[in-house]
Amino acid sequence: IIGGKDAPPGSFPWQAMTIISGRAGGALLGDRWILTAAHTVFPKGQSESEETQTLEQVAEKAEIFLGHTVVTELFKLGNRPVRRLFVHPDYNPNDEHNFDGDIALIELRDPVTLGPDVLPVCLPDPGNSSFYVPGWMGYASGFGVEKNILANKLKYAPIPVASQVMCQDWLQGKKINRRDPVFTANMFCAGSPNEGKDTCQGDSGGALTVRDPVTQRWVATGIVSWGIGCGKGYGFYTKVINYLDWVKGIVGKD
Amino acid sequence: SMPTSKKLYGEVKSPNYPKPYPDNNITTWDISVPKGFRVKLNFWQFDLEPSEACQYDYVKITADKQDLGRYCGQADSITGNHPRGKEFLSTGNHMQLLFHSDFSNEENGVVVFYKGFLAYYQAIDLDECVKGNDIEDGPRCQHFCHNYVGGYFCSCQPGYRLQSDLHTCRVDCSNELFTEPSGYLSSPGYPQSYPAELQCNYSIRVEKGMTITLKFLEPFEIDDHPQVRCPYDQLKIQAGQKTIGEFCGTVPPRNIETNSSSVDILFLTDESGLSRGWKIWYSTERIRCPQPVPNDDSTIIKAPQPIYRYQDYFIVTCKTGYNLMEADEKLASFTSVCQDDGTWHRPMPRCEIVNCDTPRILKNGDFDYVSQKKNNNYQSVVRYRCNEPYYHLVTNTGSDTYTCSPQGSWKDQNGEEEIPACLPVCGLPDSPILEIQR
Repeated sequence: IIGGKDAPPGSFPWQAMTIISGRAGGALLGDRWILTAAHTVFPKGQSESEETQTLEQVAEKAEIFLGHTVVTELFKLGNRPVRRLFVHPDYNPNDEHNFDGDIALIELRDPVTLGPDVLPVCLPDPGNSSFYVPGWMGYASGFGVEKNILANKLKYAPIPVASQVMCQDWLQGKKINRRDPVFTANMFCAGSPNEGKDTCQGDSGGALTVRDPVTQRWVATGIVSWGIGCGKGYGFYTKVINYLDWVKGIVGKD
Repeated sequence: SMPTSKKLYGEVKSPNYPKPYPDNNITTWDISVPKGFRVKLNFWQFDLEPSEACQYDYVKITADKQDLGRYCGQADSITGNHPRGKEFLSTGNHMQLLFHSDFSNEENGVVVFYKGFLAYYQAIDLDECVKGNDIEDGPRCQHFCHNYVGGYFCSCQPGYRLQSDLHTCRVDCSNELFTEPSGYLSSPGYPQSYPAELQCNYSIRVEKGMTITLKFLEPFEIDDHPQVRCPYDQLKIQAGQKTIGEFCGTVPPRNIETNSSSVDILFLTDESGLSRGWKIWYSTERIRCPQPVPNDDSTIIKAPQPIYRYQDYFIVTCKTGYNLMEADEKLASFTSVCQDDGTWHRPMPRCEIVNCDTPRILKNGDFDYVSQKKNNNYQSVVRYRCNEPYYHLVTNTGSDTYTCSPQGSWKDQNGEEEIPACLPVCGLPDSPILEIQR
């Protein structure tokens, strides 16, 4: 998290740390699901030998942590074993320029007991896309890098939703491995090249949340997905509202 | 003298018959027939010298020491006494004939030859039972006489037994058995005085499960003493193994309900007395069982009867919310039958309140007792709740309250057994971030 603050205990109780192919984030849904980015499960740009891992194999090696804002204390609480992994079928780990479908679900083997430090985030109402209006203030949280240093505490930063047009313009001329990055309708951008508040490596998979002014509930509108550099431009987020059917199809009654 | 053997019939004829009989002859015949018979004699031929008063030749007949007549003459003779077709009947089984001829048979100097007589006799049955027919040996029957050809036998009135002399009757009440559902029994000769030295034993035996009731009729008279109870004659009554009592006097005892299917009545009399005795009407009915009484307020006896008798039964159920129990076993139903000994084949069961056990644990929640009684018995009420604010209660039918049902399970207001669930509450952290600096 760039330009953020330490998250007080219990302020982002849905925040998960996932260690699959490196440190990443996630958000608790219900009492046994973790919403995260697909690329934290199957990173892009892997060599051929690493791509052959199955979901079952990844699930077995995945480590999930919940319940604290201090990393060392988080680890002490213990890993939450994973039962299954679900990666969106649109996600293509081989296409480094296109993060479309960058969404995944992790099912924990055992339900977690909710409390002040472990609480799920809400999903958006499918009929209400107001949270994606530019200027809507969202909050990103994560254990990711700041100033090239991996955080030892959970941080957060207020990051407003940005104009899609402006983000598209900003992307003009920028390359990812000499190719134009793809900004799809299943994504949205937030932040600003000037504000200095952004997400960064290690924050992927974490939720960008907004507080519903009516219900006062925190809603996960986006998943930290990709960007070019950290803190000097826009960040790009998976648009959760577009994947509600897929999520509900997997999570079911939960 | 010519005795005849005891045949049933025979012939008697004068000497030389049919040739003229000799003079100066006296011949006797002693006719005997078997005992039980009488002698009947007829003359088929009779031709003797007639004389005045049969003083010359004659036949004299006697039987049973009685003279049955002196006969002589011919059928058409003016003098004499011709028997003609007369039948001579003895009372006993003997008859004697005597033939007498004098020294000559002359009439006006002419010798007349007379043929003599030919008689037949037969044995006819003696009806020993007719009064007047003397029986040589032994008394007449004391009660009933039954004649048959050649003999007779005696019998006795009911309640009497023929003695070894085959003539006298003595009261026989030593082993009287009554098996009908009802009937009368009485002292011998009732209401006449009962005989002395009696040892009468009357037994009433009816089907098991029936009880005998004794009702004493009037008159009731058994020899008694004002100071000493029943010293002379006694009427003892026993029902099964139980002794009912010993009775005498002139006041009939009250009706006795024996509660037994077996009653013995012993009547003992001494050597004297003129009391008229007793008479009992006995009846039977099915034995009674004790009135069933519920053990508790929750027990219901279906369609209770005022009286229960042998082969009756009763059915027990419990009020709603109670289980029918027999020892530690829960019963689906209960029936008890009144047995032939007046006891119930099963004792009254009890009703225990239904217990639903502890309500199911609600994960991430708990329950509280709402009802006054905080046990798990029938009609106890609990309300589920969740560990708020992290979980919220989601019910199946809108009810979070469960009542212990009569079926022994916890059910909500809609009769559903499934308990609610505690689901996570999303997006409401205890300590959301609070931006102060603007």
